[in-house]
Amino acid sequence: PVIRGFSDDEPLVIA
Amino acid sequence: TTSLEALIQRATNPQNVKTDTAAIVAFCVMLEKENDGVQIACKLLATYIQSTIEKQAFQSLVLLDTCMKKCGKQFHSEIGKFRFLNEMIKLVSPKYLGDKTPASVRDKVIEILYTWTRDYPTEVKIKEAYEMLIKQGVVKR
Repeated sequence: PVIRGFSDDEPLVIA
Repeated sequence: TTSLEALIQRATNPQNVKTDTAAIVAFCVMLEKENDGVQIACKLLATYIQSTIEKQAFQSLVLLDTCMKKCGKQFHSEIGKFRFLNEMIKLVSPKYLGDKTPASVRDKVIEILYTWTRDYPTEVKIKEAYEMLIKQGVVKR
């Protein structure tokens, strides 16, 4: 099984 | 660390008559040597590029671009995250700081982002951020 980690980033801000 | 903060203050001092190359180089070296240097440097850069003093903001962008050229993959990866890129986007976006940012600083941000899309193709979020700015009309293709 693939274990997905937490994303170490934030969402892209839309200008 | 105090040293990184002291160096960025020197490198971006609005009273600099000429570029403090020694401070810039020392900052690049130190951020790779210190524990957590990359994270600390990125936080400092994100703050200083948003300085309301035009000359300080501009010199911070010069420092940032120099660090990208001189430093390695770990630094590129951190700058190439939206966490950092969002702070550059806010400088040029009219929804955030764009209307208050001096034209020289806005132009420099866009120039840097464009160059990075070319020079760091593996940092795909940089391209995504730049394409978004074009789509939103902030950057003219």
